[in-house]
Amino acid sequence: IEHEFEHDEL
Amino acid sequence: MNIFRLAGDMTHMFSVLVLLLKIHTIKSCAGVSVKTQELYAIVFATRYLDIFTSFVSIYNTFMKLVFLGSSFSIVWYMRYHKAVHRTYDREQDTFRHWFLVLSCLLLALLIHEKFTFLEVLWTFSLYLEAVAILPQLVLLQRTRNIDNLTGQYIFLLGGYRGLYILNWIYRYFTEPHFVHWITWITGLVQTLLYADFFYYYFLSWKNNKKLN
Repeated sequence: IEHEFEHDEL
Repeated sequence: MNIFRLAGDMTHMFSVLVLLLKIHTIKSCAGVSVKTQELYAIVFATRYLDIFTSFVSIYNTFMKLVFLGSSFSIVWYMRYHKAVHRTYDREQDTFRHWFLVLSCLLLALLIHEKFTFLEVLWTFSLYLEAVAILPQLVLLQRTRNIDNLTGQYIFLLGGYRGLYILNWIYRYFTEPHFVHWITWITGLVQTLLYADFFYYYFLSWKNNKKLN
């Protein structure tokens, strides 16, 4: 599955 | 995490703590736009909705709580704390910031990376943060002299996103397919809005003159 774009920045 | 992003987060945290400290200690918010503070509270509220659903790190969660807590308490102080509210410059702080909220919301509905509730609100928060400083900059031009703390607050707030740009450049070259145009463009616009402030701030610092 498409990698869930995780917002790892604030 | 890289040094640019860490420096950016620390600069951002210091900017809100400088402002909170000023308001809390001298019980004054002279020269501060509550509209910019309200916009920032909305930015954090819509950007950190995933604080409950996705855990990135202790640091990430801690910083989100710091930004949420500080922005909402600054708004609370300026709106509801009697002594502080008295020093609020209502006549000068007249920027119609709800139009900014509306246009950013419309833009987020049009241009986003993924059409999901969280993603659209996250994109909205990026657009809104880029323009959130406008009421404060307008107020700045209207009030004659601004005190050092407010000047430092704006300087640090403008600087943090500039450090984030260095972080994005670093990540672009070190992480494969790290491409986020919306984040980059909004971050660039946001930093450019501070350009003339930085210029006058630097001049006042160089000539050791009051910033005006």
